[in-house]
Amino acid sequence: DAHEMVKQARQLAQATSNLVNAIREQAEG
Amino acid sequence: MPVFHTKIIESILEPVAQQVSKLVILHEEAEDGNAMPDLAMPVQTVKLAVDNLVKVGYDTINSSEDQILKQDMPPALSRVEEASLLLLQASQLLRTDPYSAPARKKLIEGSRGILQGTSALLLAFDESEVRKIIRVCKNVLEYLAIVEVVDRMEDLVTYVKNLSPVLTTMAKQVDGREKELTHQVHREMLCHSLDQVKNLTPVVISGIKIYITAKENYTMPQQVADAQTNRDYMVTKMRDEIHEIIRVLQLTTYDEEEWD
Repeated sequence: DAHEMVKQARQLAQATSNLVNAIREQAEG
Repeated sequence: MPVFHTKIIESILEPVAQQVSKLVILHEEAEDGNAMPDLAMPVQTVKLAVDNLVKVGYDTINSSEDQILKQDMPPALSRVEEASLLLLQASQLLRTDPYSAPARKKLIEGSRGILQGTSALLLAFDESEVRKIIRVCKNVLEYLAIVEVVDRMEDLVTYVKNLSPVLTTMAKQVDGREKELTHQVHREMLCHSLDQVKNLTPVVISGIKIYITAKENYTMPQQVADAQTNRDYMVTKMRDEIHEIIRVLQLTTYDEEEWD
């Protein structure tokens, strides 16, 4: 089983990815 | 050469690293000039995820006895928290001015900071896990170091009984680590050394047995000396392979500069 920290790091990476994606989509028009 | 040296770290960071990298390129090419949408929601989601990670991170630090982990993790957690703050500031600036240039800069710095901080955190944690495996390897080395006192068959039975579970644990953990690595050469090196250790184990035990037999049967002193030399040679070979495993376990392909 993955350590809790690894799970939380994965969630943060996912949230950051979503945010960056939103910024990029807007930037690319 | 892969940037992330373990499959777990790669699976977590590779997608976001690509996204951030594309964003940086867009920004550098000044193609991010459109009005920004309201980013309050996704930024808040990141903030919550940061808070959770920081909490778990400090719980991990507090429950660990690994001094290096205790030293390495707080700066990584601070990096993530500072990055989260930059994102919040950017989100606030964009509410009043969707074209704000400082806000765009903060968004990029913040995203990058999350990536670098999370990476440093995962690396610190991973290194701590590696140190646990190394401790098991050193445990085997300690058993190998006391081979000289094994000079009766009863001792050999006890010795094998004690050594076997430690060797099995080491083999299992090194094997698991090997499968987790992204660097093919490191994987092969670990595989090779582990195979050598497995092959040498019965040879070492046999070497001890021959030495004990020679000693107990009052064979010629030269034969006893030869048996001892052979035993020590095999033990040294096994020790060298374990030292090699320890060395390779500590190798990484990680390079933080990759994102700069």
